[in-house]
Parts: sequence; C-alpha cells; structure tokens
Amino acid sequence: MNQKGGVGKTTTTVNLAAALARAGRRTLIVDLDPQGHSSLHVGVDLNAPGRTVYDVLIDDSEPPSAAIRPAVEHLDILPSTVDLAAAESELATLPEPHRRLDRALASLGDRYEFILIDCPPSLGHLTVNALTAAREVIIPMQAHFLALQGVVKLLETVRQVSQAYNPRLRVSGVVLCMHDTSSAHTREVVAELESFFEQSRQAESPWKFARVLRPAIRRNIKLAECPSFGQTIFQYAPQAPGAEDYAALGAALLKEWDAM
Amino acid sequence: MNQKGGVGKTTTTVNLAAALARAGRRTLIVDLDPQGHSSLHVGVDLNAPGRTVYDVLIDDSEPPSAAIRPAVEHLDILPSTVDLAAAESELATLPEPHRRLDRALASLGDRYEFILIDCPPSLGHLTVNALTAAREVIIPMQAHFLALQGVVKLLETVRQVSQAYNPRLRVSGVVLCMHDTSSAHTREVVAELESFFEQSRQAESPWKFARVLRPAIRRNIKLAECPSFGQTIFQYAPQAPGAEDYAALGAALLKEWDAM
Ligand SMILES: Nc1ncnc2c1ncn2[C@@H]1O[C@H](COP(=O)(O)OP(=O)(O)OP(=O)(O)O)[C@@H](O)[C@H]1O
Ligand SMILES: Nc1ncnc2c1ncn2[C@@H]1O[C@H](COP(=O)(O)OP(=O)(O)OP(=O)(O)O)[C@@H](O)[C@H]1O
Ligand SMILES: [Mg+2]
Ligand SMILES: [Mg+2]
Repeated sequence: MNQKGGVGKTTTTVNLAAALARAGRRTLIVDLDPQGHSSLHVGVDLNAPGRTVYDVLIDDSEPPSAAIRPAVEHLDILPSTVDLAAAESELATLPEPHRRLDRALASLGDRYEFILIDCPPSLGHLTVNALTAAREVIIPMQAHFLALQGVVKLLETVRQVSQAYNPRLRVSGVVLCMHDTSSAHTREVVAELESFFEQSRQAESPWKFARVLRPAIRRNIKLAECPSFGQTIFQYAPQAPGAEDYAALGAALLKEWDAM
Repeated sequence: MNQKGGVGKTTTTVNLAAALARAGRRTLIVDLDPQGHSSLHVGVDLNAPGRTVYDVLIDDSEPPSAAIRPAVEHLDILPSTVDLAAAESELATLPEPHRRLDRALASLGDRYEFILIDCPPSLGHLTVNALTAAREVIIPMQAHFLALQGVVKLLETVRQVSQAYNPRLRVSGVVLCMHDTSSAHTREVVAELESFFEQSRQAESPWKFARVLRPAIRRNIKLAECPSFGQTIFQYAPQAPGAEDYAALGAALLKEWDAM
C-alpha cells in the first residue's frame, strides 16, 4: 500500500505474487482498487459479468471463492470492478466496516499460502480493510525526494489501524520501484530511509523491524508494457531485468516468511 | 491537473512556469496541493509562518498578494500548507465554494501574464476550484497502458465543471512526462492518444482542440533531484535534457498563447 499514486503498488502486487507462484506457492491477488489495474494486469476483462471483490465486501453471504478466477499456475485473482468506487461510501453504512475483507478472506482457510492485496492510492475504507486483514505491509515507492514526504503519514495510518483493529500488523518494509541505480541523489534518499528504519529499532511500533527490501526493482520498460497484454513480467519477458528483480525479491521474502 | 498520482503535475507546473519566467513573462505558480510539493520545489519552507493559499481560499478578506512570495526572476508562488487538507471539507461550507480561487486570482488583475495551478491527485473541491478559475487545462501523464485508463474520466470531469462553472475552459492537451523515446509500446500509447484527439475534432467539447503537446519531457534524473535543493531545473542543471525539454515546451506554448 501507499497513499501516493503511481509508485508501483500494482506492478509489485502482480509481479511479486507471480514470483511466489513460480516458486510453487499457492498465491492469491486481491484487487482492492476501483481502477482495477491488477485485474487488467493479469488479463481480467473488467466489463465481463462475474462476481468481484465488491460483491464479497458488500454482501455477507457472497463467498470469495465464487468471485476468484485463475490467473496463471498457482496464482488466482479476486478481481475488482468500477463499482468498487461506491464501496468507499457504502462500507460506512455496514457493521464493522473495516473488518469485511478480513472475514471474507478468513473463510478461505488455508487455500492460499500467500494473499497479496493491491490498494488504491488513498487512506480510505478500502485501504483500512486491507490493513485490518493483513499480516504484513509492503510499501512500494521511488527513491525520490518528493516521495519521502508521504512516508511518515503512511506509517502513522498503519499505526492507527494496527492499534484499533489489528495489533499483529507489521511493516515488512519498502520496495524501491523504478529504481535508478546510477544516481547519487537516489543513494542519498535510500540512505535516509535506511537510517530512519535503523532509529525505529529502539521503540515499539509496527515498523520496528521494517527495512529497505532487496533487491530494488530497476526501471525496466518491459514492466510498463506487460499490463497491456494482460501478462505478468514472467509471461511477457522472463529474461528482462524486471523479471530478474521481482524473482529475487520474491525469493528473499520467501526466505524470511518461511523462517517465521 | 490529473487525478492520478505521480504523473508529473508538480514537475511540469514548476519547470514550465520557470521556462515562461526565463522568457521574461511574469508568471505565478499557485500550489493547490496540501502536499505542498510545488512550494517545496522552489524552496518555500512549509513550516515557516506566513499566509498561504489556504488563507486566501477560506477568508474572503485575505488578499492573495499578502501570501505571494518570490521564487526566481519573473516567477512568484502562492504557496500551500498542510492545513490545505482541511480545505477540502471546509470549502463545502462556504458560499459558491468552487469559485473562491477564481475570485481571489481576479483580484490580482494583470499583475501576471501566466498563472499555473498545481493540483492534488484528486477530483475534489480544490481541483474544481482550479478548473473554475482556469482558461486552459494541461494534463501531464506517462505514455503507459495503465495511464490511459484514467484519461476518459478526467475529461468527463473537465466537461462537467466547464458546463456548470466555466464555459470557456479548454484543454490545451497532454504533456508526456518521464517519456521513454526508445519503446515501441510508448509510441503505440502516444498514437492511441493522438487518434483519440483527432476523433474529438468533430464535436463540441472542452478538448476539441486538445493534442499531445510537444516536445515530450524525457525521463531525466536531474528533474527528480532539483526539488531536494528547492530549485527549478534551470537553476540546478540548465544544460540537462530536462531543462532543454521544458524550455522547448514553454516556447511552443508561448507561440500558441501569444497568437490567441
Ligand atoms: N520498475 C518499473 N519500470 C518501468 N515502469 C514501471 C515500473 N514499475 C511500475 N512501472 C509503471 O509505472 C506506472 C505506475 O506503476 P503502478 O501502476 O504499479 O503504480 P501504482 O502505485 O499501482 O499506481 P496507482 O496509485 O495508480 O494504483 C505504470 O504504468 C507501471 O506500468
Ligand atoms: N521527466 C522526469 N524525469 C525523472 N523524474 C521525474 C520526471 N518528472 C517527474 N519526475 C519525478 O517523478 C516523481 C513524480 O513526479 P511529480 O511529483 O511531478 O508528479 P505529481 O503528478 O505532481 O505527483 P502527485 O500526484 O503526488 O502530486 C517525482 O519524484 C519527480 O521528481
Ligand atoms: Mg495501482
Ligand atoms: Mg504533485
């Protein structure tokens, strides 16, 4: 999640999920963004009829399994729809509006080893549902000066939701997206992020063990091209730097999560 | 303006304004984004006391001139503040909430030849104020498949505001930001945009004469670095491709606007 737009949330959700699936791990993408970009990214036709995450959130009796569709081997998706925009206000009228997704996903039992939730660029009801349901928060961002400005606010929101609804929530860390390895400025921004996380080790907070996740995901035009074919980077350009980086990030996170 | 985040609104507002100022034209930047990125970009200290666009919007008796500060030669800024986030809801309680900026800027008379307004990534009261006050709309975006998805909705919003509050509003066109000239995919997305604008010539709409503006602004890390020094690209790296592109875009727009 990241309330800032265009930082790599969708690209990371889809390609990291695909990396986990390639490692043989049963993975589900939940597209919680009314823009439906994760759904488009794996070839879902947003205009075709079918149940979506909107039905699952708004209607207690709607089982997520009826809405889930296959994407690639070991990877399924619970797709979005433009109707989801209405959910931001409709959720407010329901009981325990922040816990709708949590309950729905709990009903899936252990069908999936990993569930990755793509959030919209906002801190509204949809994102709060994601933070209430999740175990971990991954924050995609660019290592740019202006991008640093939003991180503190984001972490404060995570803390508030954690305290109110999900005490076990923790921030795994930041995924550096569209990364330019050649720039000194980029290195300075990364250093600033790493030093912030270092200083957070001392006190209790959801980001106590957060860090800059590795590897960074280099800018690679193939990552911007594959959504237009409804494919993950591994289907579209498996030799590309974008595939290499997301595969390595997936392997690094699996190593950490399997050890927990 | 563009309701999508991270597309180049701030980078374009500041560096295009700076290009106009370099051509000797008296220019004002209005920072309408609570994030305050345009203000940061030209070295304004958001924490220092002083009047801001928030005071001007909320308080009828507050003259914009009291809030305006110099940035570089021929370029001033009406800065933002984090308080502006409250304006989204406070504006709703005021009479003619959409026209507050229009009235405030009208009081400046002909003090400035050009006023460029940096909008937040949303279609709320602040952006509607900008669309009500403006003559022209410039849409920064990346030539990526996923970026195309938001354009239709954006233009519909422009049409609604134009019909309700500002019949003379017109869309100048799209500025291609962070442009990758080497990719066939990018060329296809640009072709799709150009063909959309071609087909719009036949009917009346605010985008009847809109087009893809030239030149595109190439990806250039210098453009991401200069905000951290509170400088425009012309101060920070006047020989860089980013400076070259924004200077050429400024010249092209001046040619069009001077002919009107
Ligand atoms: N490493 C990369 N290299 C090149 N292009 C990238 C990379 N990561 C993302 N992109 C492209 O940048 C754009 C923004 O990325 P993405 O859509 O993943 O961001 P987002 O945070 O999900 O945006 P939103 O806030 O709109 O949901 C997309 O067009 C995407 O294809
Ligand atoms: N041509 C470019 N080359 C390299 N970096 C760029 C370029 N244009 C913009 N950037 C960088 O990309 C990021 C997003 O740009 P910018 O802040 O201008 O977008 P925005 O639309 O104003 O975002 P927001 O929606 O948050 O207001 C910034 O870190 C900026 O410095
Ligand atoms: Mg997205
Ligand atoms: Mg901005």
